[in-house]
Amino acid sequence: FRLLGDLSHVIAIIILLLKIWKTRSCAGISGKSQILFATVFATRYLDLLTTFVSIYNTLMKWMFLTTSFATIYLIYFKFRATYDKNHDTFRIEFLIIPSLILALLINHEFTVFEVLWTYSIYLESVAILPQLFMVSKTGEAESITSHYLFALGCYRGLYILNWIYRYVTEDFHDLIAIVAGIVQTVLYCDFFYLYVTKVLKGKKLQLPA
Amino acid sequence: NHSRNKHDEL
Repeated sequence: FRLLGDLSHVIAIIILLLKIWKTRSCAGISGKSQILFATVFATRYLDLLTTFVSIYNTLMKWMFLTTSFATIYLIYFKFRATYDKNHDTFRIEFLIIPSLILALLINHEFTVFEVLWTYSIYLESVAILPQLFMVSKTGEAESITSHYLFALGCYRGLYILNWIYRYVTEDFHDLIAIVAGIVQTVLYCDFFYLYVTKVLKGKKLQLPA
Repeated sequence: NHSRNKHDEL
């Protein structure tokens, strides 16, 4: 489940990068969500400096870090002219500040690394909101953008199955990650519904008026 | 041990 989750996460990022690169445009993509994701990776993968788990683990962490910053570069620099700034108006301080406060209050251990890890988990769970807000504001999304959102939504959903599996087989569970993972997946539910009922039937993702 | 487990996930 974890491997499938990771793969679906990687596929989401590749879809997004390819979309921007091939169409030479980042229209419909929320730069703010991408900034939040880069923040998530940067604060979570600080453990690259302290803990070695496996080559797979290290490579994946580096990949998420580099691709998320590459995406930001494409949106805010290379294809800046195509960035839909007027529709990307979600106030991200409403996500950043509460996540930080929550991480300071509810964590496993009050240390810099641990609080930042917790912050990354909380922030990740809501990081997609600017993107979903943008889709709801414009009332539609290109098919490729919906494939990206679908793959990204599947990733945390698959992680929930991984957590159930780990709880059963290793008796390991991390309540912070589980609750945040559920919140994150629930946020995608509405989108999943539209994806299955519209995009998979060859229609464009268009919100009911 | 708890934190070792955690670094494992992405």
